[in-house]
Amino acid sequence: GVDCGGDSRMCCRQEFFVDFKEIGWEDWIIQPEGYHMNYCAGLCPLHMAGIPGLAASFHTAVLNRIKAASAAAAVDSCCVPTQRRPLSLLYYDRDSNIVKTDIPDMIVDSCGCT
Amino acid sequence: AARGEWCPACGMAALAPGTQRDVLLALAKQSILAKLRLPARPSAPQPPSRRALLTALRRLRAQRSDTSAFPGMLRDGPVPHLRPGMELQEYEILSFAESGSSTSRSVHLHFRFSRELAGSTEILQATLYLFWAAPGPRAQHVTIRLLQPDPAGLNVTVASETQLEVQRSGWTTLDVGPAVRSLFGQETPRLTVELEVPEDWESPLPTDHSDSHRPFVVAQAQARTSHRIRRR
Repeated sequence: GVDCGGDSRMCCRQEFFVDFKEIGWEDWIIQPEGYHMNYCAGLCPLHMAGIPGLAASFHTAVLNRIKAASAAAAVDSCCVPTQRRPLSLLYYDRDSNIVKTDIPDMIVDSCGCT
Repeated sequence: AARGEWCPACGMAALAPGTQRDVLLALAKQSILAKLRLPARPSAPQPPSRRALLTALRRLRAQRSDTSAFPGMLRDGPVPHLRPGMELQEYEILSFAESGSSTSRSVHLHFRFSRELAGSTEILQATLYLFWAAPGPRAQHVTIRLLQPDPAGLNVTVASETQLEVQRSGWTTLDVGPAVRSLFGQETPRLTVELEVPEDWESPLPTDHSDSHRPFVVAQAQARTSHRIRRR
């Protein structure tokens, strides 16, 4: 995947860090200090469909046929996460119990075009 | 959308950077609270003393190293035995004792669990940790009763009774999985433990909350699957 930066407008991973102290959550969330709520943004023109990542598992021949068939319709594909990982949280619940959990698929590691 | 253009999907104009950041922060809050099944952020917590917390974590880590069956608490990183894509969110809950009524012969301990977790998870395991301080030269008998409120909440019944022979000071553990599991169906999930101790013993619940030997329960819970397959 590609990280956003510079002035490319293609599909990329945009980093975004939420500091729990900044939003006043540091008293009930013990660890970590913040959340990497990265997201995918950017253009996926037709010639980028399937590059890189998610679509790589499609049959290239089928995809090319779809491209060819839809060229007239100029249909773009979407910029989506291709790799995600859990967010591990240690926090106090409202009974002041200490709770640890791993929330699946919360952190985007890379993006690609469908 | 790039600056000055419209978003092809929602038709909104590109947001000003400050507004976009506010929107993303609001989205982050909403997403975390939703995944933790919390209607709002918990109000200011009353954390246990640092010493009690460190002792509990050390106890759990020691337990984990010699009983691989119970994975213990605060594993680093995701749960390894879950298949990718099939993760059911798991919770490890550490609840410290609160003192209840007590006499010279019996002590009541209360362990509370949050209603949100009780309503959306099922208990896999739960263990009660008790510390006995220097019981004396001879082994002494202690009775541990797990009490449960009856459905009307007016009386309590004895869910289980265990006789314990304490020979020296130190920690003891007791499986309280079934009792906590049945609590998780109730409106106010609170486990009450009654300890019947010899006359001349001091209470296992230290009067000083900062003491590192405060009893605690550690429970492992798993999110309930949203749908159930019914056998016809």
